[in-house]
Amino acid sequence: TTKIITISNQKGGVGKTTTAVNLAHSLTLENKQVLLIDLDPQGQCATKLGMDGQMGAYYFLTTQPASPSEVTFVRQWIRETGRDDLKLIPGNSMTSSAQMILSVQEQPISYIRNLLKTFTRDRFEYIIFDTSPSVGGLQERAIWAADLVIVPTATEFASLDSLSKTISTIQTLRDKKNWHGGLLGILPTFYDNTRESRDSLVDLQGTFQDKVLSPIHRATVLRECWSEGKTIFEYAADSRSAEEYQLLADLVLKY
Amino acid sequence: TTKIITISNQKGGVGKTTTAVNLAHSLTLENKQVLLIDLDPQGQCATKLGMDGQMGAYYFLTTQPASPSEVTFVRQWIRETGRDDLKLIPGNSMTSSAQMILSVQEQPISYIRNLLKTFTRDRFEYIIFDTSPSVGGLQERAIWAADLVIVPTATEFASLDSLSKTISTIQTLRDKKNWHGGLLGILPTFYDNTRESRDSLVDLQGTFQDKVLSPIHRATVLRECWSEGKTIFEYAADSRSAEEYQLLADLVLKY
Ligand SMILES: Nc1ncnc2c1ncn2[C@@H]1O[C@H](COP(=O)(O)OP(=O)(O)OP(=O)(O)O)[C@@H](O)[C@H]1O
Ligand SMILES: Nc1ncnc2c1ncn2[C@@H]1O[C@H](COP(=O)(O)OP(=O)(O)OP(=O)(O)O)[C@@H](O)[C@H]1O
Ligand SMILES: [Mg+2]
Ligand SMILES: [Mg+2]
Repeated sequence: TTKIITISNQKGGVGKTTTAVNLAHSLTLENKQVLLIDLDPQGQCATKLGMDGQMGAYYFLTTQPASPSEVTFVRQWIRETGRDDLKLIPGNSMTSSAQMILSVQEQPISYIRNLLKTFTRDRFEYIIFDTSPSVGGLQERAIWAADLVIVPTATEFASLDSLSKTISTIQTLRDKKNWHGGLLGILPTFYDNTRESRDSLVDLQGTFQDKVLSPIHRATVLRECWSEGKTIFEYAADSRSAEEYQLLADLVLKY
Repeated sequence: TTKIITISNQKGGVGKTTTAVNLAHSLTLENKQVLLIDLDPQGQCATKLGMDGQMGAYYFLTTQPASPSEVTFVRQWIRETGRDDLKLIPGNSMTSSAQMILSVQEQPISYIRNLLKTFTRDRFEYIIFDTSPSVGGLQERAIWAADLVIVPTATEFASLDSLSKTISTIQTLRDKKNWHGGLLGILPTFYDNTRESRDSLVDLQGTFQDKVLSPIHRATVLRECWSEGKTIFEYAADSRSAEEYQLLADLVLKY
């Protein structure tokens, strides 16, 4: 069966896309079939993989899999990424129009989960959603669609302040909207040797205990690999960053 | 007359709130009356000033200044910040509900600009909008309301990729929606001595020439001051960061 993973945090710039793409690639290196879907209108999953943004996410979100011809239409937007076993549905700015449409149509919380019927024949072992830094309909439906949610958060005060709001969104979905998935964990990112970073990690562990995953250190290679359109495993396979993201993949494989 | 400034960039974590709050404070240190309005559902302008998020932005966005009693009602949400001449309309997660309401009501592009009539008696010399990392109705209306837009961008490839989308949103507003304001400039942030940062700045200056403002260096004090609820001028008045934000304020004062 397919496991659905959503990467979410309303705070901006905390490493959501970096985590989505590197986790997706790491799982394929363990011979898993993975589909990455970019629900952020910035369309940066494509950029990070050296590809162009496209309206794949728009059509995924606005086409109900009601008949074989609609399923075929959406599946045409699945793109090869040049990495074995890793496919992408790219997004672009049109994703924000799709988001408006869902809001105005007042689609149910299960809307995105139901769209995944399009891929039952594809035998993906993991489907990973990258999301935008925002609140609102699309975020909640993408979390509700997930079996597991990963919340990257930078180890700094500003991000910890926003984290509690993201976590309470997740809790409300469990308590009020009958969501059956769960929080895989909070992934500390940009971890460095400053007092602020160390104090933030201690704070996180105090509040969320075993839900705090092992941190991703701040590393220039994680910034540089974007300009090359490469994942960390292609740009710096022997780096600590590659190891840290592989550790995350190993954890996901245990669920 | 009052100058309206909007801080905008759909990319997350590039220093929008840091810029909005430090610029606002710097202008008051030059004896200007400033109102800061937080249109981001994260409500972090309040956090950065050591205050709590509140529904001020929700009521500002959903109350038309049609009669004196409505004007009085909205003005009640103007909060003292403890800094002379700096007032805040705080936001919280309810701002995203207001955003939904504006979209469903299909309010005109001039909607936010018209709401500013509420403050004509207050004699603010500057009104500054902080915005969320997203695209869509609220962003565009907040830009359209502005006389001047500042676009902070981190000096890294991922942010430069998203910048072109934010800039094209601004250009479309000029060309198609008859906006009379202008881009004050692109503010490079997180500038450090890495190859990536230096190359990014060179790229920026190549593309946007004199619209690239003098950079804000990466500095730990800019992260640390959040946990104290202080602006850079209170936390580290003699720092390079305080000087760099003062330079930005001096530029704004020239317009
Ligand atoms: N651990 C890290 N160390 C150093 N740089 C990092 C790290 N993680 C991510 N980055 C860099 O920080 C920037 C922001 O990361 P990314 O774009 O993945 O965040 P995001 O949460 O997806 O942002 P947005 O909110 O805009 O979607 C990118 O330039 C990325 O390369
Ligand atoms: N020049 C800088 N040097 C170091 N840290 C900085 C700098 N500018 C901002 N920061 C820190 O980076 C983090 C992100 O900044 P900030 O929250 O202002 O960005 P933002 O664009 O408002 O984010 P969001 O997209 O979530 O609204 C904060 O912890 C802030 O303190
Ligand atoms: Mg992203
Ligand atoms: Mg902000």
